[in-house]
Amino acid sequence: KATVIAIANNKGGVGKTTTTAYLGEALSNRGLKVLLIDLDSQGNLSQIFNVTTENGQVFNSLVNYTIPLHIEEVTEYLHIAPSDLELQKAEQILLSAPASQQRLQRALVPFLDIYDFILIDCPPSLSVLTLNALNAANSCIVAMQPEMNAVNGLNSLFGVIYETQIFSNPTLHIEGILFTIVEKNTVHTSMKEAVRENYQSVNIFDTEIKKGIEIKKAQALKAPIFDFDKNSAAAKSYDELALELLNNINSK
Amino acid sequence: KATVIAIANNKGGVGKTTTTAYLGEALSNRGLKVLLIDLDSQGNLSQIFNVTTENGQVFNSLVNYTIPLHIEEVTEYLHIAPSDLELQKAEQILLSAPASQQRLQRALVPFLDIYDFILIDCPPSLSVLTLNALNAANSCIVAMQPEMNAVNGLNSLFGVIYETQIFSNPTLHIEGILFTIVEKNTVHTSMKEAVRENYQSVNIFDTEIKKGIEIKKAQALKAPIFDFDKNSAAAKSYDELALELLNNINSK
Ligand SMILES: Nc1ncnc2c1ncn2[C@@H]1O[C@H](COP(=O)(O)OP(=O)(O)OP(=O)(O)O)[C@@H](O)[C@H]1O
Ligand SMILES: Nc1ncnc2c1ncn2[C@@H]1O[C@H](COP(=O)(O)OP(=O)(O)OP(=O)(O)O)[C@@H](O)[C@H]1O
Ligand SMILES: [Mg+2]
Ligand SMILES: [Mg+2]
Repeated sequence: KATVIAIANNKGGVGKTTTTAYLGEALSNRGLKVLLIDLDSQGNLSQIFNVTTENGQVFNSLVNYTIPLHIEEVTEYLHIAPSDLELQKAEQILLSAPASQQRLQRALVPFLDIYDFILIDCPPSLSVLTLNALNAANSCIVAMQPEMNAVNGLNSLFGVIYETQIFSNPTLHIEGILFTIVEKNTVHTSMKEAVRENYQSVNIFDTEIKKGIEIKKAQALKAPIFDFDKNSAAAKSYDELALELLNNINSK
Repeated sequence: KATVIAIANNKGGVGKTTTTAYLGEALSNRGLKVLLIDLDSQGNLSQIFNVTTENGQVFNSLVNYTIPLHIEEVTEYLHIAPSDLELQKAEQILLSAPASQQRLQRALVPFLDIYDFILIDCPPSLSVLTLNALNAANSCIVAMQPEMNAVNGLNSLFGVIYETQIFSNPTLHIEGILFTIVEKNTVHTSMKEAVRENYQSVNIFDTEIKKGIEIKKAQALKAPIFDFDKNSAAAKSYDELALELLNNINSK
């Protein structure tokens, strides 16, 4: 059965979409079948792989449970359920829909035996879309940039994860905190320290994703990072992350 | 009467809060009375000035229209209506409230004659909180980092601004696009070019805000940027922006 992971953080611009895309790529390069789900409010994940929603999108399956998820192939081992700006409308419509927070969970059922990993890219909020991701997932990776603005929201995110666990999804746990867009400066170093001290019971990945211009370049060209430059620091970091994740899961 | 400006962009992490805080500081340093409104989903704006919500917060005035906005003083000329994580609950509650999108506009009426500028920091979404800001504002500054992920959402933001103009707030216009967290690299240069080409009818501020470590340091210390280092590039850029904004407004 597939391991389903939500990549979340209500703080904006911390590398959620980038992590979903490149961790997905790294896992698929290791021969695992990976499905990516685009719940980014602007469809940024689909853009990174230059995938359009002409033939269907996640929005349709959330608001109409009879429509199966539409899947596009990026490579043989890497598939994506795309989105575009339409997704913004889902929040309003779902609010009055029955089981509004369990729609994605139901939509993923037919795919749990087909893929090894399903990664869900979340929007920067604790809205009904993020709740759909947390109900559909077994675990959650919290992408965070080690900056003051990003640390503040962690408690409310952990609170929401904990309540989802109690009410509807007992399997949900935090896979780990991942430091992203990390720079060599005193602020980042001290913030990482502060997070380690304040969240001792939470796993923090050893792998960190350093800030690198090749990520911005690859995204501007809509090329996957491993195609763009597989020897880049970013590609190597995300491959390292994939390995660390696999080791963590296998050792449980 | 006060000039009310919403600092918006549904893309996350592009410097909305930083711009609201430091443009506010720069305007108040020039002798103008400025009120900042914290609609950031994590209350980041209040944090930057180390202001707490012990004595009240925006959330209370939005959900209960009889409670006046609670104002804290940062300096004699710079005040703030603070928020904390409670604000996230406002989205749910407002959805079934009458005139859910006009609550802030009504709450600001008593302050329009007291301040010269009112700046509203928006969350990274086109939700009911951002709609409250767009209905309360005369104009909107679109903070954007010149990266691929940030350009995509512009059309939907402009669409929402345009519809707010037609339905409820005819005075609303785009004051300008402000390039933020700008780095000297090919991606940023080409993205700025692309924005200029695709949005020729929209004003783009000449002032750009370069990326600088002093902003991260000031925010980690919860110190206003002009107190932290008034000679920093960031403080100078935001002062330049204040001047450009004042010139644009005066020349109309
Ligand atoms: N390691 C990195 N080095 C350099 N740039 C990066 C890195 N990771 C992400 N970025 C850039 O930072 C910006 C924000 O990243 P991304 O869009 O993945 O964040 P997000 O958390 O998904 O944002 P949102 O909250 O808006 O969904 C993007 O422009 C991306 O190209
Ligand atoms: N010019 C700059 N140079 C360096 N860092 C900056 C600059 N402007 C903002 N930052 C940093 O970038 C991060 C994002 O900025 P900020 O929180 O202001 O963005 P935002 O658009 O308000 O985010 P959100 O969408 O989550 O509300 C913060 O950690 C901030 O310290
Ligand atoms: Mg994203
Ligand atoms: Mg903000």
